[in-house]
Amino acid sequence: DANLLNDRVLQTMLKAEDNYLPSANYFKCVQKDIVPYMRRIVATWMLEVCEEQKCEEEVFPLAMNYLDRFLSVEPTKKSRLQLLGATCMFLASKMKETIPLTAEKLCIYTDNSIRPSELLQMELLTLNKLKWDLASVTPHDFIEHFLSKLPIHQETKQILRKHAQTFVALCATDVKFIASPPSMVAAGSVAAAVQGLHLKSTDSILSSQNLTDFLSQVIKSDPDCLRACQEQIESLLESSLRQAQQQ
Amino acid sequence: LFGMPNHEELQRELSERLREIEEAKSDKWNFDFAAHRPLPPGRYKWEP
Amino acid sequence: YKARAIREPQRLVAVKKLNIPVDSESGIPAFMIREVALLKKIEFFNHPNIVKLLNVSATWKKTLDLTLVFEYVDQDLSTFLAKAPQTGLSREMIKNLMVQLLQGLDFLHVNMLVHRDLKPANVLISGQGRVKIADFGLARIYTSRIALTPCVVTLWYRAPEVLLHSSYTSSVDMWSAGCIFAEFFLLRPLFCCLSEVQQLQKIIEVIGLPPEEDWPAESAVAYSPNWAGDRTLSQMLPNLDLEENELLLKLLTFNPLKRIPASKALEHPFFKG
Repeated sequence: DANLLNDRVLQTMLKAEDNYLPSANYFKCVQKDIVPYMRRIVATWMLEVCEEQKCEEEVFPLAMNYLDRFLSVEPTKKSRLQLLGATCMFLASKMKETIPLTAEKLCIYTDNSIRPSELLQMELLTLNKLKWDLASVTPHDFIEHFLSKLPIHQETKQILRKHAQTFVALCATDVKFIASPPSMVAAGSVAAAVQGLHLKSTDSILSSQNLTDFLSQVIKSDPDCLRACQEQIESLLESSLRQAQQQ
Repeated sequence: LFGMPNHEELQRELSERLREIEEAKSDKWNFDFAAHRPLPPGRYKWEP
Repeated sequence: YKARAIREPQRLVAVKKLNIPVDSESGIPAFMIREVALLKKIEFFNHPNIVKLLNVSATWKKTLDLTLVFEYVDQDLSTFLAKAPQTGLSREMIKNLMVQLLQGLDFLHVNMLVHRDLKPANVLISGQGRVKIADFGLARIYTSRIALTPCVVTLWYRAPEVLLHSSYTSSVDMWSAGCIFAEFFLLRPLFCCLSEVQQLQKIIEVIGLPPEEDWPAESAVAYSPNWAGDRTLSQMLPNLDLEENELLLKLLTFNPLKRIPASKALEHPFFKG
């Protein structure tokens, strides 16, 4: 929709994205029972559920945003972390799916360690803690804007979108990116995808240096900051691929 | 993933937290949302 | 209930209570979660032409009681138009109302929101003439990848692409705004039919048969040249001057891709000065 892929929409999102950022250090300042490795375990489980249920691409990163924002304000027992994860998927799928995930299905995915009634109460508690403000800006909202600015063919765009979306999901599982602005994660993911696909084009905008400079201008960030984010994404990709091979 | 939650304790605590939240809102608006009626006196002068 | 705040800021608020019969399985209905989320999202920008949601209270009993506290606005546009003098609204009034409606729409679209249910009953107007768009029940954040369900706007303000069950975009709201613009002059709905096909026929009768290439390929209704009517928009609205007529035609353009977006409509000469 040409009315939506324009710079006014992009600027508005850049303004709004900060409203939805979790706090970077809730493990130290808010949580006593939950430590970083537990977030990775629950995030991996949530990603598996979203993939198996063929959810819209945005559901998983949105659910992780809710989880991090909740943990930023509410001390939570580790035995309830999976209930919180299920609740965040429940809410994210209601925001983004025409047919949301059901409470019963989510309880089954927890091996019935939680009950539908607990999920419904946790839904209300989470809504209140997030002030019902669930229309978070996600990295996916930016990817389309960046792709529309790159001189590439439509089918290349499709491959690039798929890779960038995979990197966005990967970032959502890693604590290093908890407080990274979605625009930064999206720009880093697109740059890493262009790099990874060794995309070349007639003009030099797709060269690594130029692309990072270009995207950092678009999101109004420091180029070195964006480059560091891209490198973090690439090393996260390598380590997760290595893990996958070991498994 | 991190141990079974204690269902009775969980149910009780969730109900408690939700009640506290709703009470705070009733105070703020001097309105009993559950019973759907004004709670005078307060910051708002309600009328049907 | 409605109330006036006793202390600053002296504002009027009203309570909207929804008793939602939900089965124990699904929790808070998705449309409510979306409506409230969208209102909270845009509240950050504090736009004057969008109604403000001030509080949400939810209590589970056998059913779900959801109570929303909104900023209160005296009346909606339907009531306002019903009370308008038979001599009609002044040009200045129409210009003022239309600018505010378009500014509200432009703001929603810049926030990637499609209202999808725009009609006079969903446009509020305060005693001071302040227009506020409300009732986001069907609105949702629009991203080009998610198929939007066709249960969209109330019939009379429904855009052709929706009547044809074709895909649609933020321009559905611009069609509805065009119907409301015409209603400011007519003081009655422009297209008010009882069925989707009749509605479509009436539209084509008035705005003229679109070129066949503008007809959505995947539409439920086949293109039929004999729908062309003999009346035109300017005959239905004879007292519109050149600029008003031109703006109305740009809003009531059959092809959604050619329909004027809110940002451009606000720059139209009709609003100069």
